[in-house]
Amino acid sequence: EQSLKLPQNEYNEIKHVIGVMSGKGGVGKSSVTSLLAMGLQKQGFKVGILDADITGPSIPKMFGLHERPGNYNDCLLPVTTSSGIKVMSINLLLPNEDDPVIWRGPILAGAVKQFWTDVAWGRVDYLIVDLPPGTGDVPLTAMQSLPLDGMVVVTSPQQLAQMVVRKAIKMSSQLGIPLLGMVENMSYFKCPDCGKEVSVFGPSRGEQMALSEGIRLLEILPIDPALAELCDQGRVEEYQTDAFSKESL
Amino acid sequence: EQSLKLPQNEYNEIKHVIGVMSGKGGVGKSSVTSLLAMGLQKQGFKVGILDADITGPSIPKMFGLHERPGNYNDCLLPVTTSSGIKVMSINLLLPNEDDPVIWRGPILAGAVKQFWTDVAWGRVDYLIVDLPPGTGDVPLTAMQSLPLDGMVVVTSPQQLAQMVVRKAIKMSSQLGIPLLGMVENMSYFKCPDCGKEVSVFGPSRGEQMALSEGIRLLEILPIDPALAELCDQGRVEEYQTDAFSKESL
Ligand SMILES: Nc1ncnc2c1ncn2[C@@H]1O[C@H](COP(=O)(O)OP(=O)(O)O)[C@@H](O)[C@H]1O
Ligand SMILES: Nc1ncnc2c1ncn2[C@@H]1O[C@H](COP(=O)(O)OP(=O)(O)O)[C@@H](O)[C@H]1O
Ligand SMILES: [Zn+2]
Repeated sequence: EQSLKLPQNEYNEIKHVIGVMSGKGGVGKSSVTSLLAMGLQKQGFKVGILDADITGPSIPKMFGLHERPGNYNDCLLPVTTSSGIKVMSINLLLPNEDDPVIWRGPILAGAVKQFWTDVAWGRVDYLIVDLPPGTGDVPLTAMQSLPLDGMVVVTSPQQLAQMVVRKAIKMSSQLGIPLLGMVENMSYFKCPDCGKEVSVFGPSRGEQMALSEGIRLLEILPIDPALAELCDQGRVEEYQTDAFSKESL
Repeated sequence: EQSLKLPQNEYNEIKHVIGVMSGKGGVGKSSVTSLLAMGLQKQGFKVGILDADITGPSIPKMFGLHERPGNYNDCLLPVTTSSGIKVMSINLLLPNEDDPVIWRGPILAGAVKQFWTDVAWGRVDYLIVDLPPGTGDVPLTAMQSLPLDGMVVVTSPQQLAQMVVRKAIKMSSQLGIPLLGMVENMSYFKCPDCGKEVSVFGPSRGEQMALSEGIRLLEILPIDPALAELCDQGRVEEYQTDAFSKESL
């Protein structure tokens, strides 16, 4: 079968491309993408994040990026975070971060392709692709056109979320993208006053789901108000966690 | 300007069409759609829900609907919940609820149009349209093709969510859809043991945001494990709340 995968441009030497997907919005894909990138960066790898959530881009805000991308010959240059992670996102190109991108499928898909073909990422060990919710144009184009080595799937405890996440897992399998691991996010909440652990969104089902889908469980993350706050302040790199610190993908 | 709005088919007499949108996934659009429909039904209105989240449909699971839609002449018949709310969703038409719908924009948009032109809703006072996250094909088609009377916007306290929700607000305004009200969901969590109220996702900003956008604040809803559990069990209609009980839209 003729590979639809787009080749790397002349400026890039990207060793691995990892997708982060959930199917269901709001489970924490962008947060997991950020923490995974930070964990790999701390281990000494060169890391980039391609924010493919064109209509709901959160990455620049989480890292507090306000600079506009520069140019290098015919390419865009990614913007670099304080710890050295390279980022490209539509929100870096818009006049205001809350301007809507009202595009139909083919244009959205085209933008994702351009983030691969027209960006000078340089030498990168891991390029993490933060995918939007759903199983429409953008996830389909990313799986068909980007040379994804594998997919990390993010879920939360609700059965409702897991139903939709299983759609994403089935899609990855149908398109031949290996499933590298699963993260269960917002698994429980620890009361700051009395220390009680409450399963706000229901009992943790991460291990059970990973087992039934035959995927490695990478992390189980609690609901942590400190994470939400640092993301809102553009300081996610200050979040203290040992999640993803020993990950080998 | 030539109206692109699709006329009602011969079987339908739908008085009001209300969209529920957020832009950001996971803030609780489908839950608010369900609670709003239940509140209007309790006030004696005839209510329907058009689940336009084609790749992430949650409505049938929340109401525990497993029946397949029947036919009436050349139309599909919506499935009715235990309290009498009429529902149409792609998940009612799939063999398995976790099968992915891997469609590109034009097909997704076409499905939403068909839920309007090819479904015999009958006499309905309020048809609530649950929109998917993002500002792509489906929200755009819904705003251009369905005769939406207005939009209810759902947000959560995080500034990150609000940034993306403002994209949806700007899109509605650009397309001339009136904003009927805003709901802030997951606003705080009350510890079941010691009763402390924790702003898990940051301080409530619902009132401030509604004021700055010039929209009525309809409800502020807490994180309630009972809601998540009932939604997972298909029993959302058993959720006790006086939210949306006095709403007039
Ligand atoms: N474990 C967590 N604890 C607290 N807040 C979280 C957690 N994970 C995500 N969040 C917050 O929830 C919101 C949604 O997360 P995000 O990563 O944007 O989800 P997605 O990309 O799946 O839509 C963000 O504001 C984020 O800061
Ligand atoms: N106020 C709440 N308290 C507890 N759980 C909630 C609340 N609102 C939503 N949920 C749960 O969170 C998940 C996401 O909600 P959903 O309505 O599907 O969001 P969206 O439609 O915006 O993606 C669901 O499992 C739902 O049951
Ligand atoms: Zn407590």
